[in-house]
Amino acid sequence: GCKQSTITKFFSKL
Amino acid sequence: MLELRLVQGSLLKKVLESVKDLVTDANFDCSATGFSLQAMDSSHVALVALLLRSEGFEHYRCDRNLSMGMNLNNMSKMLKCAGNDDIITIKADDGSDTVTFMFESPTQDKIADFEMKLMDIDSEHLGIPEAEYHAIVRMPSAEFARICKDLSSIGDTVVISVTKEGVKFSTRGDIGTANIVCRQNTSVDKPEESTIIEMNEPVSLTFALRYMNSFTKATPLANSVTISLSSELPVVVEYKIAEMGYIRFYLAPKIED
Repeated sequence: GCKQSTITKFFSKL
Repeated sequence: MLELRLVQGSLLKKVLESVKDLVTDANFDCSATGFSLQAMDSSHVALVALLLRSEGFEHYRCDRNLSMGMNLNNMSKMLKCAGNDDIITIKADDGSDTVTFMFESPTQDKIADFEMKLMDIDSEHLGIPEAEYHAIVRMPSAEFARICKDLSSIGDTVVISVTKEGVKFSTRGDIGTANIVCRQNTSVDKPEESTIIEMNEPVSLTFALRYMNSFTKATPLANSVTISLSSELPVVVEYKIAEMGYIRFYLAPKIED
């Protein structure tokens, strides 16, 4: 199946 | 002191309608560049980035950088009280815990001001890297909205695939499957009705339709939508806001377990 990833996995906190 | 006068007040009304269901509370940042917002939905699956450039305002005064925390549902309630042809001015004093929205009718015969309480919001800004996308699709925004709405009656997720044949939107659900292919079409008279596909590499990604449908609430802001896809990145769904800036929605893909 497919798992939902999150934005924070791709973009880091400033 | 902050004073931003937007002649086309309906733009701000439309912006709020397009984000208020995705994000509950957000900080609006005001600087010399413009009026902006960056916020994630509560589950951190989607991010919205808004920019209204200072040049797009008839009057733009922002003495120092200011971040104003607002409940978007309450802000929407206030902006709904502005007429579609009204001029909207946003005002705030330094250190104040309120913001004032002033609505002027085009003939200046009705002037209203609504004062809204601000709130402290802990929000973290994310760095959005400049990226090379595998494929960029520009298509009529109404067409994209129609596709997302149609597919969500069949399934919960959409697979967006770009090949040299075109862009394919696919879903599957309990009742069956659906595939919609849009081919490049630049022959139409009006550029905003054309579909343009720039592909560097074929790409195929899976997304939750619930979020895509939420993004399409921005459809009244622009005739075209741009969808940028790369296999290692969230998709970017961008609506340009005429002569002022943009609203961009980023959505994290669904990844094979």
